[in-house]
Amino acid sequence: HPVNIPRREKDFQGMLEYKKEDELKLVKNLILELKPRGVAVNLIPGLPAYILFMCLRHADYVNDDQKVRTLLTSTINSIKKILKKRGDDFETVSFWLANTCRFLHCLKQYSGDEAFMKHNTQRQNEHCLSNFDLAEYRQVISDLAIQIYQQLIKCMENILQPMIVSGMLEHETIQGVSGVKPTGLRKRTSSIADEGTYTLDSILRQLSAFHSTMCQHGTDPELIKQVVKQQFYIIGAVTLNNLLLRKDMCSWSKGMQIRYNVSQLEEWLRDKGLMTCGAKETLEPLIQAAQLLQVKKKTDEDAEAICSMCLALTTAQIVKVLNLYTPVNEFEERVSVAFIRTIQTRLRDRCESPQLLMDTKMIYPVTFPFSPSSLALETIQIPGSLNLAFLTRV
Amino acid sequence: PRPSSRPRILLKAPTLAEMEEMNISEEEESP
Repeated sequence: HPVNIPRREKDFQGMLEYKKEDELKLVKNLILELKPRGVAVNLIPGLPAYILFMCLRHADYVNDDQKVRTLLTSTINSIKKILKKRGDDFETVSFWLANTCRFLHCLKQYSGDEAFMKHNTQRQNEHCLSNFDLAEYRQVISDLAIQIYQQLIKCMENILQPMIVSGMLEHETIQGVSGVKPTGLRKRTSSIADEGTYTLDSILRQLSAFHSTMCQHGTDPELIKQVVKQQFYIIGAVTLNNLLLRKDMCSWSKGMQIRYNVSQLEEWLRDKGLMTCGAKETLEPLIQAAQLLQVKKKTDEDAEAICSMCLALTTAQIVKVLNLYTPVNEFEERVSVAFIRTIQTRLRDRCESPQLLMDTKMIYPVTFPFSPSSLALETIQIPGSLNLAFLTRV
Repeated sequence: PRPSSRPRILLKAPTLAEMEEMNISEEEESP
């Protein structure tokens, strides 16, 4: 029996040797059967990506193009397979989005292409691929990352969607202002339904849960920003669409409640250091609709002020809100037909779509800015819990 | 370290959809 003498880290070259017949076992244990909520919780972020890349480096080192190809194909297909199986689980999708991006960054960082080597240490430069140019595979993996991103957005939307109308429009947290119900309108929710009602806090808690999961998985900060922007877009679009379809949501006090809710969402962004990710801007149509509910709507000057304020709303949306506007007490009046005509005349020359409702399925194009890692491959150790004892550190 | 003069060989990659097809036989074999 060979004596197992522990080697010093500096003796390792940051590669993992494996036999061809172990490739299926590798993707099975590392991708198909890895539970993000179990073993993976204690791993360093992106570890599966680093392990796969270190295996790839060895296949490249021994100049075996077939081994390189089959490892990449098995990796990609296994990630697709696990997402097909557990694509409705946010943690699984987030985990594989983070790892797919890390794998893509590794392929760039160690490609040997100078554009990607600027931040590398000398040792990292020594770890660049020796024999193969994997630029085409990088494109395939980037396509895969886009697919996973879209799946993540769908998954997140399914969780958020049922909370939005209730938390952003129906639930009232500022009782002092909105205590008076619009006359002649019944509450839509029964007292039984109230118990299960989502509040703004439910939404904020859910956003924090998404955020902390993505951080735990080592998702690139730039990618988190894009996810958050998309989340805010969905919240804003679903809220505005419901406001545009419900008379009971078009009152001065609802305007107040919406503005308060928006300020809480902004506070959440500030708390997470995400004020510059473009998320707040996606709420602009909703913010303007809330302002429209609160401004005076009587004179020509009012009409002018509304037209210069509501630039993120279409004419159809402005007119709809004015038509639906319902006074909450005897001191207020409905918006006159003449006032709405004035607004329509003023906005006649605007070049825009006649669109009333926002497209809640729209997804902003995603990008994966290159994000090299300072982690030294030769220091990576594989925890026993991953069942990868058949890999040899080289 | 790799000698910088030697160019790397570009490995042609199939598309994502083609890769899935390549995997069908393998999936059929598994229980």
